[in-house]
Amino acid sequence: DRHREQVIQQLSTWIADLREGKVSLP
Amino acid sequence: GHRTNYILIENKEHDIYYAHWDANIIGRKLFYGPDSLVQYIRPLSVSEKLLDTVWGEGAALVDMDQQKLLFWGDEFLWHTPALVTCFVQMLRETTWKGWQVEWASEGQVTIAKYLGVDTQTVLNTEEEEDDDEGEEVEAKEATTYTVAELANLLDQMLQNHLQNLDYDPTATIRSFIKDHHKKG
Repeated sequence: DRHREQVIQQLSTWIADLREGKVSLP
Repeated sequence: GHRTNYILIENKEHDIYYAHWDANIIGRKLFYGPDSLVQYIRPLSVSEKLLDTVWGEGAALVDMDQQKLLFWGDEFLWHTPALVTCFVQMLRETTWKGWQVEWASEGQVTIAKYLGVDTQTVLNTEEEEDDDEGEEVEAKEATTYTVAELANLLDQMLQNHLQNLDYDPTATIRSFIKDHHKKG
């Protein structure tokens, strides 16, 4: 459903940002 | 089974719920944020007390008053502290924005402490030590991961969830029981 797609997209984007070094981990 | 407790706190009162299969996938149950999780929890069976440290394999406590999520479990997270840190940050910055998200580092004991329940009621002294498994777990916990490896693990979690959307015994049983009641 639409909510699922939005959530998966949101999480995928965050993981991609992590991979590209855009996320500061503690 | 993978015995699990969910706990909802509202207006300073808590209810404990039980699910038989969720502990190994509990991280993935959190993907969709607070509203979806609460909607999922409410129809579950209510329990009088928390599972103990032997039987309980995971828990998620949702404190609606404090907007706090406290959890532990999931086969991807159990013995990988570096991934836990990363996973918690992912939730905080995506679907759980505005919430305090924390890993219950001592499992059921942490949950009991948060609820103000005597920790003796969740401690099970009959726990058996498996030396071989213990060494394996220690080795895994000591492993250091690169950012790329952590991203790969989170991707695997996400893909695993997507490939198993139909695998949800708790929800399946719930609809079965509902039908059964209708049929008398």
